[in-house]
Amino acid sequence: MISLRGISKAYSMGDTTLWALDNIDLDIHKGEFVAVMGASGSGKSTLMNILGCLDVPTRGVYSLDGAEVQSLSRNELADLRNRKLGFVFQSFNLLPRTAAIENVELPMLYNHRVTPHESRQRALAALDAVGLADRAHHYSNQLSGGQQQRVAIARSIVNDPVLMLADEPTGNLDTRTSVEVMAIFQGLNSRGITVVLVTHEQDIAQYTKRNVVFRDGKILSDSPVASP
Amino acid sequence: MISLRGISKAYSMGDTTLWALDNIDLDIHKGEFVAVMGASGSGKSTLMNILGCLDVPTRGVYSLDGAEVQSLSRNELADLRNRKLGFVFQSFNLLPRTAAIENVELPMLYNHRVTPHESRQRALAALDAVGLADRAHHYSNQLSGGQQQRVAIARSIVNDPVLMLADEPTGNLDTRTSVEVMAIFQGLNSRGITVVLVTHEQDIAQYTKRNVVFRDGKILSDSPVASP
Ligand SMILES: Nc1ncnc2c1ncn2[C@@H]1O[C@H](COP(=O)(O)OP(=O)(O)OP(=O)(O)O)[C@@H](O)[C@H]1O
Ligand SMILES: Nc1ncnc2c1ncn2[C@@H]1O[C@H](COP(=O)(O)OP(=O)(O)OP(=O)(O)O)[C@@H](O)[C@H]1O
Ligand SMILES: [Mg+2]
Ligand SMILES: [Mg+2]
Repeated sequence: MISLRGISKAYSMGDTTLWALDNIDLDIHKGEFVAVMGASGSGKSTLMNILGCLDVPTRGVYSLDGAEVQSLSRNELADLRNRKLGFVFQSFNLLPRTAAIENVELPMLYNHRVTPHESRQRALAALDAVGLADRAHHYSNQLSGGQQQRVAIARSIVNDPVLMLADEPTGNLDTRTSVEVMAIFQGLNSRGITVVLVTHEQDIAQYTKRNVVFRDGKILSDSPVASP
Repeated sequence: MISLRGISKAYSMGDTTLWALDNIDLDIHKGEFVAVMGASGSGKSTLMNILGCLDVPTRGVYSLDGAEVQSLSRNELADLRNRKLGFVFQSFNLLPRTAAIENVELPMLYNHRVTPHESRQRALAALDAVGLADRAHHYSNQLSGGQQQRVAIARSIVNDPVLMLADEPTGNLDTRTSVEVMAIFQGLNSRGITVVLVTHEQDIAQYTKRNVVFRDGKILSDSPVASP
């Protein structure tokens, strides 16, 4: 499903170069459930943005579902992102003066296989799955931090993605709500959806099946999660 | 130091009223180290915004350092916030196209007791304390999520506040960085500074001395943290 070869991402800061990712090789097969961990600043979000086709690597090749992503046209990329990927951003990125339900419906606006009625039903179901059915008509700025995070999660699942990318999806959630959210991701994974999530919490990583640890833009370790 | 009596915060949503805080009584004495916990949406950030004089309660009285906050003029409030309070927001609230060091210096711009030279020295020391001396000149959008969170923490300590309010300050930080940040808060508290922090992680609450748990806008429990 995902193949990274020699992936690097450089930022030039004046006369120095910062390698946010440094020559990464990584394979993730269909149906895997991967936790990406590592210190603050170690390259996790940079990796997620490249996997999500939101950023382009400086070097290296990223193949998704067999196709080399850099050879796709802008339209093909937009279509791929919309139809195949679900993305939960570290900073949520909700539309501010827009109701929760409209934020969740947004990915379906461009999806011709979903009718407006079906889109609203799916959005309500997704909000219900994250415990926010009663917040559907709150605007983003009328929601708590953890509620905004959950709206972002609901938005990421409505298009039935084949690849779910979640960057710190439980960072603002209490334990009980985190457990509910991880149950959603486990449910997706048990239906064959590939899930890659960034977390800094071991308790959350325990729900996944493989742990890839980053340090200073490189992969430090890559190992299975011991089944409890 | 902090006295809340009958504090309520209501939001009217159409024909219903949502009580984000519901008749809260709370005393926090000088030098205390309090963790505020509770489910997502239980009222923690609403409490922090009232404590930080960033929001006004619908009912009730908030006294800070003996003065009733609602009786203060706008200038007195702004002065109080700038001189006495340190605030770390759940969503960081950094100025986007502004370097980390300038974000950290911001609270000192209006502080007449700090020279520009001293302001830069203090800002660099604060960034160093959170491990970001080498990121001083990155703009906010050139920083990772956890780095932005740490810049927000550095900004909150530079004016030597008497009351530190931190809303989920380790939500985006790996374990080792979280430990470094909690050491900063413990250091402040050992110098007599009152620290109130919201967290959803028990491991973080363990660093504090008192745990106040919210549920549905009310205080569910209020107990000392067992010393390890
Ligand atoms: N402007 C607003 N209008 C309407 N309701 C609001 C508004 N702001 C907050 N709320 C509601 O008030 C409740 C408390 O919000 P608050 O942000 O204090 O929760 P919290 O405990 O900080 O949650 P979290 O852990 O998710 O950050 C939530 O249920 C939220 O939906
Ligand atoms: N636009 C940019 N310009 C320069 N440096 C950048 C830029 N974006 C990110 N960086 C740097 O790249 C490194 C990796 O950032 P990244 O966001 O991937 O880290 P992360 O592992 O997600 O961290 P966190 O756990 O704090 O979210 C960081 O050290 C950051 O300072
Ligand atoms: Mg990140
Ligand atoms: Mg909050």
